[in-house]
Amino acid sequence: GSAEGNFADHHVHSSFIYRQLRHHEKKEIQREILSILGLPRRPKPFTVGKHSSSAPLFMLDLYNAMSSEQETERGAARGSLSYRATLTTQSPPLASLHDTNFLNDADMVMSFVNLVERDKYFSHQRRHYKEFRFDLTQIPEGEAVTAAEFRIYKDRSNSRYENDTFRITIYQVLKEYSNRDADLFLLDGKKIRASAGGWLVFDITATSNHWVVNPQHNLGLQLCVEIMDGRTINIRSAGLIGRYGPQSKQPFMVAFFKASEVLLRSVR
Amino acid sequence: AANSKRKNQNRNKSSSSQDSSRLSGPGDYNSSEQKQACKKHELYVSFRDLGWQDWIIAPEGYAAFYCDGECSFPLNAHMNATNHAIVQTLVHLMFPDNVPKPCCAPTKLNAISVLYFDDSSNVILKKYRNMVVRSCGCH
Repeated sequence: GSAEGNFADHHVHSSFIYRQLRHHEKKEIQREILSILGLPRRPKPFTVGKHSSSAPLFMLDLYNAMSSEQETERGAARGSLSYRATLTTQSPPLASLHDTNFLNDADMVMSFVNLVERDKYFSHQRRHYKEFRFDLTQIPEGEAVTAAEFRIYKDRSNSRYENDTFRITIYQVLKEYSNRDADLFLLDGKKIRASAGGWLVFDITATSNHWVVNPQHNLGLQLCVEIMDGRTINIRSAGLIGRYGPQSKQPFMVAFFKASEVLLRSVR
Repeated sequence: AANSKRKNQNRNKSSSSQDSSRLSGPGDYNSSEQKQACKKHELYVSFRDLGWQDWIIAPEGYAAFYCDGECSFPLNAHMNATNHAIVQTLVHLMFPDNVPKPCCAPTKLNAISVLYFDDSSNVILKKYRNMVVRSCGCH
């Protein structure tokens, strides 16, 4: 709404003569602005209903927080994205507000949609877990990961576990087998009251860096919920929202980048 | 638009001896009486007008501004000018046909942030430096 207001204001106050661009002029301007943005061509996303998904909403919140901070800091030569405001609006107290110093230096933030989500359990141990996968091969050149998070929403769990505490653990899948559980590497874990709700944030920085360098090793993440006696339970009964939940509560991954090189446009 | 103006200006300058009537026209940009001092002009780049609403989430566009105008001696007191711009002006006064006046160009630039989808519907929030003119001056 406010952006639209600014847009309208511009036409009122603009001293620049506005005229309809001819087709080839528009094409040329599009080409030049894409070049400035460092894009070889315009992206063609599949965006039906995507604007109301959790990741775009989270990113828009981040953008708004950053824009308002830039307004107040106009003049000071700080060139970084700030993340603090977003953590307070998007992440209820349930999500840990871990050290955000490294995030203040980010030049780029990117969210990734979950590509695969499978509910599984291994028959002998009846170990329940959920798999998630993210494609990190689309990261623009010259960007190095400084932090990465996996974010999943938790509602109140079903009444059966009302007084329980859950241990939610996230693993990197190292190797998959057809007849037994995959080899896993423990990444992060949290203890949560079953009655609690909100976004859960897991640190997956090291894994993301590994996947960026070795995309062939990206076999995804596994999430597992245990009650305190060690039994694993179904993710859905623990209140965790997966692919079939509301769009605004879909799990996603977010990564923060620092430009490792100056963007140079090609000489024409 | 700013570039085309400048090109026109150069073209007019080179053809001034042949076609003086073009310089004296009431709407002629190059008329020295009408030419303004170097200053910041409004220029809005609209992503919406470019038809990019499907992949750029925010902003709808941004006020880029541009610098244009004449850097003539005495250089405008409230306008920034490099030390070299003063020397350039003096040399121009001595050799007006061979040495151009200093250039009117940005002295301070701001960044903008752009939020957009990529081909895979991932979302990118990226900061682009030196996109918005904060002030102009003579170089």
